[in-house]
Amino acid sequence: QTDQRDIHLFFSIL
Amino acid sequence: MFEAKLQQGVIFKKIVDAIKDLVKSVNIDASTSGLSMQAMDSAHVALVSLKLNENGFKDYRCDRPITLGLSIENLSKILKCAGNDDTITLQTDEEEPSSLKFFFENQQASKISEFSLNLMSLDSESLGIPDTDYSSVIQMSSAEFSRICKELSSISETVEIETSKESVKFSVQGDIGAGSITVKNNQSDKDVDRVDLQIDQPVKLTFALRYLNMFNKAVSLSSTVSLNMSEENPLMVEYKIDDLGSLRFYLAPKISD
Repeated sequence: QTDQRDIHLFFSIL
Repeated sequence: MFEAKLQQGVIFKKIVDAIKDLVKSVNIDASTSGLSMQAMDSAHVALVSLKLNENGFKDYRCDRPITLGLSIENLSKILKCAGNDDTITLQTDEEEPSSLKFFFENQQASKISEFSLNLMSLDSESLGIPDTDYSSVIQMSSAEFSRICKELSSISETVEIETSKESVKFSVQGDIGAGSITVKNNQSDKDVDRVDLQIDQPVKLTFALRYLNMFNKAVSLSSTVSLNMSEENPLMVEYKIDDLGSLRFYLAPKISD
């Protein structure tokens, strides 16, 4: 089963 | 005072058409260097980043940085009134504008339309996108990539992209069965066939095809697309816009078993 990761995991909030 | 005149207004129409299924409202930041926009989809899985350089405009003036909060849906309605051959001018005199003026002029300057779009104040949560030295870069026909994504999404919602020195393999597995499309390096002089692979490190990443199909609405902006990947990084899909800038989509990978 695959699950979708959140883009926030990779890009920090400025 | 901010004014930006785009000779080929159709480019602006295509950009908005390319992102309208992905994001609902965006902040366009205008500065002396040009226009930039960054927005996430509602599920925070994808990010779109637009950069248009001031020297790509017929006229460009931005006395001080301003932020223009726009509803994509309302912007679309206004842009429907612009002809594909019109120039499009964005303009506001205020420092904290409550609306943005649009002028559409046909080639003969015999028909000039003027619209004013009310602006929104959007909390701008902007993300820092690090400059990444991608270990696998694929340049290929945007129409071909769009076709691969469409065809494979009829078999599964998820595609695995695996690169190697001489090829890239798109694999799907679904209830009805499985499939894969392998594309090799091809220095063909025909745009639609040419494939350039720069593979420093092979990668194997899994993505939701639904998002790739939304990104591919940008095919009308560029005949080529680049897929940029590194392990444990979002995929970056880039459409370069001649002489003007680029439209980039970032998609977070899935955790594959």
